[in-house]
Parts: sequence; C-alpha cells; structure tokens
Amino acid sequence: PHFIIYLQKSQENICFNIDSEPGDILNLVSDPESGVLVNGQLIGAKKREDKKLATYFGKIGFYFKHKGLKVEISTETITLKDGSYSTGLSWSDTGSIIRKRLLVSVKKDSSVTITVDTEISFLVLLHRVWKNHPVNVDFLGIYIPPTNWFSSSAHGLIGQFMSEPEVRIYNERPGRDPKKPEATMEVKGHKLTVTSGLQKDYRTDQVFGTNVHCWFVHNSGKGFIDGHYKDYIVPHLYRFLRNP
Amino acid sequence: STLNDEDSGESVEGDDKISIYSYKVRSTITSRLVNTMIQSKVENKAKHSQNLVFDVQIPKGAFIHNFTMNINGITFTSSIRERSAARQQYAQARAKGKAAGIVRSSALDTENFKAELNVPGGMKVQFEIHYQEAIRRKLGSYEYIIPLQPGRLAKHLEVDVRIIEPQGLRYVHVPNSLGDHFAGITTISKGEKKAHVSFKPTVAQQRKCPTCSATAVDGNFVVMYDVQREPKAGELEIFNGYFIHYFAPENLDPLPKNILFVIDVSGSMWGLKMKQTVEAMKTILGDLRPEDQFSIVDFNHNVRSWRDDLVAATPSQTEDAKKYIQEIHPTGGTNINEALLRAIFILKEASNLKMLDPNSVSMIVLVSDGDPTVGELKLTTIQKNVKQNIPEDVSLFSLGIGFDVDYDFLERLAHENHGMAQRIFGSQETSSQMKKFYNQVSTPLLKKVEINYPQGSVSDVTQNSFHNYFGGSEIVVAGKVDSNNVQHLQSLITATAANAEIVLETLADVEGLDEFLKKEEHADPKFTEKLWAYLTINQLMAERNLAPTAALKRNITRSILQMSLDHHIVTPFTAMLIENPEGDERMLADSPKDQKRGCCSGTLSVAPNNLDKSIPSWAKPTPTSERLLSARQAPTMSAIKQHINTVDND
Repeated sequence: PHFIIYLQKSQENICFNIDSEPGDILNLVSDPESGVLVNGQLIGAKKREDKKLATYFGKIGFYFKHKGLKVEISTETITLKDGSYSTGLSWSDTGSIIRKRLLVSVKKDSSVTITVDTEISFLVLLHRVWKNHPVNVDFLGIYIPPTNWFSSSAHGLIGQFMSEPEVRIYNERPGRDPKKPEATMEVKGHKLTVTSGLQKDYRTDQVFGTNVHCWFVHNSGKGFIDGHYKDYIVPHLYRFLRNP
Repeated sequence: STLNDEDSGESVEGDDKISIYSYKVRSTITSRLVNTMIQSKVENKAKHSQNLVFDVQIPKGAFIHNFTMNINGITFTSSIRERSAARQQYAQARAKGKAAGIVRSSALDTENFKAELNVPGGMKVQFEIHYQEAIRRKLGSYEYIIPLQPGRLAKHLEVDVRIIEPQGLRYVHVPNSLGDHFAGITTISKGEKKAHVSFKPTVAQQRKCPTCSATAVDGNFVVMYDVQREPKAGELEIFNGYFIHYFAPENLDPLPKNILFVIDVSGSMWGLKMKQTVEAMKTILGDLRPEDQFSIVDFNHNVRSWRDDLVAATPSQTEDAKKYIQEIHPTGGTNINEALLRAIFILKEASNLKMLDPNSVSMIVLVSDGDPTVGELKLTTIQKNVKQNIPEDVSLFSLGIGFDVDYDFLERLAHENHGMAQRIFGSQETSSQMKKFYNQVSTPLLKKVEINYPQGSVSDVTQNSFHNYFGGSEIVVAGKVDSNNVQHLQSLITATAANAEIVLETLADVEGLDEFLKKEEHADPKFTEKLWAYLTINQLMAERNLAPTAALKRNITRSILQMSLDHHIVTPFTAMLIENPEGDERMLADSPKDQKRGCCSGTLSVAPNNLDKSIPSWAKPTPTSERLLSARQAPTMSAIKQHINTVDND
C-alpha cells in the first residue's frame, strides 16, 4: 500500500510505502479515547513479478466502539455488524445502511462513504481489475480527512499524524535519478533523505487518478513514522494498537 | 391439416375406440410470466357417435385467454365478454351436443376447464387452450406446475417448457413428480439466461405396465428454478412502456419474531386434523429461534393459552409447549372472536411492558377448520373487532383446514391485517402443508419496505409498500413508464433490517432489455404489460373483497371488468364465449365463485333439449330444475338461509 500524508501546517505531502506480507493486518488509526479504530488487511497479487509479491489492502475494518458498531469492507461485500446482527450490501448495490447515526453509503462498483454522526466521513474506494489478469487483483484505497475529530492520543500509521509533527524540508538537490531531486527532512528528531516523487489520488478519477507531488520517505517510512512499520501489525481486524 | 396420419405404429385406442393422436403442452416463461398452451388431437374411431372430452386443470390465479376447437376443419373460436352479455349471447345460439365450462376441482389450488362434445364415428377434433399466470417465488424458488392428465395413452405426448430470465438463471430443476416410472426421460438444457425443458415419453413409456392400455401419466409436471440475485436492490426490468421491479434481498439476518399461534381445538378438529396439526406444530416450535418470542392460544367454545404472555423460544420452553399441545383433546364449539382478541391482548401487553425488540416483527397465525359457532357468530363483526384492536404493525395469517371453513372470511381477515391466507387439506397432508405455509413466513428479513420512483416518470404503480419481506419470497412492483421522456428509471427502496435502516437505489435503462429480448423469438413481448395487468387485477380483487361500501365495490368491479376485457382474460366478471364461424352454435365457459359450503368439485351442465344419452356422466342436471342450466358452478346453497346454526360436529 502507498501512503500519502498531507501536512496542513507545512503544506507538504509526505509519502511512503509499506511492504509487508499478505494476511498482515496494519493499524491505520487507533484512538481508544474516541473509540475509533481503522485496520487494513493485506492481500497479495496473484504471482510475483521480478521476484517480488505486490500487496494491497483487500479488506478494511472500522470499529466504532462507543456505538458498538463494526463496518467491514472487502472487495466483495460491505457489512455493518451490531453485536450478533449483521446487514450487508455488495459492490453491485447502490444504497446505504443507517444505524445509531452511522451512515454507510455504497456507490455501485465505486466507493463507500462512512459518515459518523454527520461529523466525519471516511472514504473507501474500490479498484476493480480485469478478472483474468495474470497478476493484478481487486484492491481498496482509504481516505481519512485531516480533522481534529480524533483525540490527541490517536495513533496508527495514519492516525499519528492527526496531531501534525513539525517538519522542515531543505537543501533540495539533484538526486541519483536526474528527474527526482532529493532533499533533507527533519522530523521527530530525525534527519532523513527524501526523494521528490509523484503519487496518485484516486478520489476524483478512480481509473487514472490525479498526480500528487510528495516527498518520499524510504525504508517503509522509517524515521517519519513512530517506530517500525511492524509495530503496527495487529493480530485481528478489530484490535487497537497495544501501546503506541 | 388438423391431423396428419403419420402413424407411430403402436395402437393407443381405448376400449371405447377413442384415441388421442397427440397431447402437447408448450410453455414459455418470460421473466416469471408463463404462457401455457395445451393442445389435444382426439379421434372417435368407433362407428357410433360418442362424447369427446377435453378436461384440463388450470392453476388458480391463472387467466384463461383463448380456446379453439377444430371439428373436421370447422374451427370454433373464443372471445371474452362481460359475463351477463356472454350468457345472453350463449342463450341465443346454444350449441347442440356441446358444452364447455370452468368448474371447481377437488384439488385446492386448481380449477378445471372442460369442453365436451358429441361427435359421430370417425370424427377428429383438436382442442387447444391458452392460459397465462405470473408465478410467485415461494421458499426460495419459482415452481411452475403443469397438471398433466391426458386420461389415456397418446401417440405423441410432449411437454416443452422454455424459460427466459433476463436476470440470469441460478438453477433449473425438474423433480420426479410424475413418479419414478418416468425417471430420466426429461431433458434440461440450461444457458446463462435461458433454459429448455423437454419431456417426450413414448407410448411404451406411457403404459402403466408393458401390456397395460392405461396411461401412467397422471399428476403434475413441475419445473422449479431460481434466478441470480446480484444487486440487493433487486431487478428493475423495463420493456414496452411498463416496468417490473423484483426485490428479494438475500444474506440478511432474520428479524426476531413475536408470534402467537391461535389453534382451533373444537370438536371437528378431533382425529386426523388435530393429529396432523400437532405434528406440524412440533416441527414449527422446534424451528423457532432463541431471539423469537411466542405463545399458543387454543380455543373451542372456551379460550385457553399455554402462557398468558410471550415467552422466549428457548429449548426448554418450546419442549414444554410441544407437550402442552400434544395433550389437547379437541371438543366443543368454535369461538374465533374471543381467541383472536386474546392473542391481540397478549401482544399488546408485551408491547406495553417494553418486552418487544424494537426491530422485531409481530404476527398471529390462526389455524381453523370451521366457522364460529360460539360467541360472536357474525363474520363481519369478528372482522371489525379484530381490525379495531389489532396494532398496526401486527400481521395476521390464517390457515383454513378442509372445505367446511368460510375461506373468503379467512382471506379477508388476513388481507385486512397485512397477512395472507391459505386453504389446506384436512388429510394426511395437513402437516406438511402447514409447515410449508409457516416456512413462508418464518424468516422475516425486512420490515416497513417501501419502493418509490421519481414523480412523473411512472404511473399506475401497483402496491409499493409492504409490511414485511420474508426470506424465500419476492416483492414485485409494476407500473407504466413514460418511455418517451424518461431514459433511465431510478428506484429508491427504504426498509428496516435486523439491526439497521437500509436505503437501496437502482437505476435502469428504459431500453436495457430491448437488445436481449429482440433476439429471443420465444419471449413474450408483452410480458411486462401482462404482469402489470395481472398484478393490478389481483390487487383490485383483494381491495374489492375489503371494500367497505357498495359504491366503492362497484367502482372496483368496473375497473377489473375493463382490464379483463382489455387483456382478453376470464375473471369472475367476464366469460368466454365459444362459437362456430357462422355464430349459430355457441358454448359458454366462466369461472366458478368460491363455494361457502360443499366439498365436491363443480359440475358442467348441458342444454336440456339434449336430454338423451349424450349427457356427460358427470353432468346430471337436478330433475326439479326446468330452467336452462348454463355452464356455471353447481346449484349454490343460496336457496338455503345464509347462516345455519349447526353444532360443530354435525
């Protein structure tokens, strides 16, 4: 999965990739105080390419603890769970499910919007690939708005940036690849070499996406994220981070 | 020519020298609309004149729309007229030695179309009838039943069914309903959206035994299938200016139920009926889910209940309830009014005490085999009492056992309270029929279902709000589409599921099916219009049944009559006039009214001036009746006082 973190104060996009194993569950947002949890489970491509197995988000789980509601989105179905009851739609439906002021709206074969108390919305996009493609598989993207709706103790691969860290980027210079300049970034007491690059934002164009310039942090975001990315692997889809 | 003489060698003549040359059933199913054609070519090979009979069972709810009879090249054709007009025209030119009619059959859910004529030796006749029906989804599948009783061996016997479902076929299954004798003869070929079923037994295969002359073909030929159900919002099919919306969502958690079983234990239930009812109830109670709540009210001239309040369906409680019901000894009168009011009271109490899950579904299931004989006897008063006391969100389902029960009353009671009614046999099959009926309502998946369409783009929409949606069934809404000004039709479905409110949208292209159906030679191009018409007529009939005033009833009758004439179908307000080309020989067939009393099938009568040996054995007019007996149901009981005070086990 490709991560793009938009830092409002610094007006910068910072991005990184996480290369983990199919089946691993990565914590994206963990905020026990506000009772919100977002985890993403990885799936693998059908086969390796250049000896490497690409991984994607195949399932995303939302848990709204104070409401006792879970929303599970896979590349096949969208399910709202309330205790032992569950109500589901499929990606071929257009419609919504409403429960305890949580609105799950599905747009056929395209997106799911989860709106909580009409205050915050999470967006999940479906990327459908050709069924018989030898390598690619359907996968999901998730967009979480920059908001102060979370508590200050929110964490996770994305959640930790809700309280924006101080970032300074300077000494822009030609990189090893002439088309990709490099720079130095100071964040969280670390000095990192970052590379200028382009990532895709698919919210407005789900097939081709819109180019987003960002400073790319290497080694799975090492130095930019707290700890190591493996610290964010959780045992199941609705588990909060232990102690960030 | 009517009959070609290509002979398959084997003789099929009966002792009476009557021979069926061919008996063919051709059906096409276009998106649940079934067109059935039954054709029979018969020959009187005797030297003397004889009666040739064409007797076909027509499923209740089917609409007959065409019948022809070809006698040695002379074709009798049919037309649909307003009932009394048809009678007058029939009286002007009664065909001699010929009679036709639609009569009640002993089977619960069919009627018989009979045509009979006396023909000299050597005469060949071809009968052909066409009828249509909209098949409803029950217990997860569409069951298309063809009553197949040729009555004797046929040189060419053939059943040919084609299915065309734009939604895509999930499976097609043909059970061995005619018996193991015919195992392996039926062929099925199934594509993604089409299927073809063929059944062509040879004469040898038709014989009951290798040397028998009697046919083993006597029963129902059944085709079962279901369709693909990808989007939860259902399938919106638009064609020819009409739309049909099929809604049958799956993988939803069942809603919890609050169910009251109200069981008649009067004297007439003694014996087989009670034994079968107990057997069914034991299975039904065992199938209840832990989150369901229930109780049992049993009544004869008194009203008792297993528990005076709703109880959670735990294993121990259901076991106790089974014991209770097994120990009941049917005796005494029938107090339906008090029993229903008790059941309603129990539900209301539970609701007042906040014992009901807000997302649950409340229902009453009434099982009775007779009319009230104790307490309130007037059926309309009972209906009013129930209507005034029953909460709006409670549905009432009624099961009538046998023919002694006033089924119209049970049907009104159910329809007026968001339920449905069914008549079942009072025999060995009572238990299985009760379980089958219960299974249709045992799994509520949604409640308060409403389907809406943008204003101005549709009109004449059938019922579009439904109290409950039960798993295995299907909600159908139909209407007209302004195809000239509308390119896409949107629909919005709102409903309550087990743990959430649901909103579902669909968008369909008004020309979405044109391409597919243009290539389908077998598809009925008017399938959407006919489905809309039959759905509308059935709903008008139900409304007419509940019409509070005579004026409203007259208006509804007029609408039904007009639609029946527009669509050329036999309904209780139209009749089929059959006449020869010159119009000087006529026969009449109209549908029977449901019998309040009487257990036997109706009879067909022949014009009295034909009182000679040619009167059909099953049609003896009563000696006292000098008046002309036209082809209608048996003499009704209307001459007898409407209400008889019988003691229950008379």
